Amino acid sequence: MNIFRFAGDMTHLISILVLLLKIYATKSCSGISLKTQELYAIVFVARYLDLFTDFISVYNTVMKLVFIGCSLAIVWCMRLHRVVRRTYNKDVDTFRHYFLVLGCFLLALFVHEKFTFQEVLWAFSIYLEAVAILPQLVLLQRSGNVDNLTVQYVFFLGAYRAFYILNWIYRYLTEPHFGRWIASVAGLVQTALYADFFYYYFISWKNNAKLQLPA
Amino acid sequence: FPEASSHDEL
Repeated sequence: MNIFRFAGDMTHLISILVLLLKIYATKSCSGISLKTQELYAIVFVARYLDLFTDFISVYNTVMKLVFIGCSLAIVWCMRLHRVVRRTYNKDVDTFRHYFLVLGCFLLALFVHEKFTFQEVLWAFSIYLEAVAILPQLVLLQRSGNVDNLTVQYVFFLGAYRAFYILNWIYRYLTEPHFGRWIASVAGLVQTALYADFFYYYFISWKNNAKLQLPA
Repeated sequence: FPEASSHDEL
């Protein structure tokens, strides 16, 4: 465990807590893409299958349970909570995310570390996580200015993967045979997807204005 | 933390 990875896990945790706070405090999920949340739930379930077979550390197990629990709670809230579900604007959340699931699964069938059930699903979850934010970014573009908590959520989500890239560089330099190429390349793609969002976020922060995304 | 060979990252 290194500081970059720990910082990455913490910003990831913060992003999920910010989202839960927003939904719980405002009893509203406007501006949030249910499709992105469903993709993240799939990512965590597919990746943490080893939860009960490989014990790595208490921290690892606890964080996996928290991530799976929170992502399923958010999807449950947005789909079934009698108050929150009414604030979900499905006519703007129209990204066809099932194509992302299919595409990532096909890619995982061809590019993986080992051709085993767990490894293929692990690679699938890595690819899917890289693109899971797309429905949310499309929704942000469509809805123009959005409320701060949603913007903070996307910002922390992008920062977490950026920290992980530093973690992979650090581990590559310090561990002899560290070759985590699938995760590193997918992580770079994921962070690149946030790049334009980060640019507009920084501009709005510098001008102390509300985030304006080009339509 | 013990770094297991498998996927030890979240």
